[in-house]
Amino acid sequence: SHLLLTEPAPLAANQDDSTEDSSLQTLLTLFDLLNRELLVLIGWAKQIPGFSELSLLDQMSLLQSGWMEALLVGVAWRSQARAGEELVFAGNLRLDAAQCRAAGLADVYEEVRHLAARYRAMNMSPEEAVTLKAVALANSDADPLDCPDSLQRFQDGLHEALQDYESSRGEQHRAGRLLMSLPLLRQTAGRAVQAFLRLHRQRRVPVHKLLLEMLEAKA
Amino acid sequence: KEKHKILHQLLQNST
Repeated sequence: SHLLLTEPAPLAANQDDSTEDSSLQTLLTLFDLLNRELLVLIGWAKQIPGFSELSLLDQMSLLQSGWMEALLVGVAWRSQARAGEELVFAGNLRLDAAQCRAAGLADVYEEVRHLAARYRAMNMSPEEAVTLKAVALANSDADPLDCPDSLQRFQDGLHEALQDYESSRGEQHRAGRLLMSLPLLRQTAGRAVQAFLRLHRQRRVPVHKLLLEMLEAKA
Repeated sequence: KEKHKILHQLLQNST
């Protein structure tokens, strides 16, 4: 319930109008949204029980490793609610396959749709979505760690919350099923980071400072 | 940690 209460309100995209090129416009709009999502994500992380008990270095490491996974849980969650073919980055930024392909995000589109289909097939609840997002951050396999014991406590607390929630619903298999979706999430996040870096470096699409810093931390 | 200075600053700011 704490995670549900601290879940940030969805952001809206600010449509870029600095260029006539529609695929570039899409990317600039998306990158601006992601940069603001990252700011919100960092504030959100501080409110997860146990996160502030980690050392500053470990907090940085987890966010540097796990930020894209945490953001993509949100994108896949919003996209699975619709049986359609779109990726819902924001209520006013829905990209279909053709728009993603034109923007150089064909791989990302396929993988996030796959993830969204998996969440949809599971009929994932809001409680599960917010917990999975926190678990993705806690489980991001940052290395080396300053204080592995604090991280263990942080992970155990989230795992226990997930188990308690599922037991209260009489669902003994769902916690495991949710955790088994983490490899696909990691693979999808890796694709997305590579795609955004490629667009920045090869197509010279400008990226905001915070987003660039976080992309380069994963490069 | 100079390379990650924005994240560092954001985490240090009180909530």
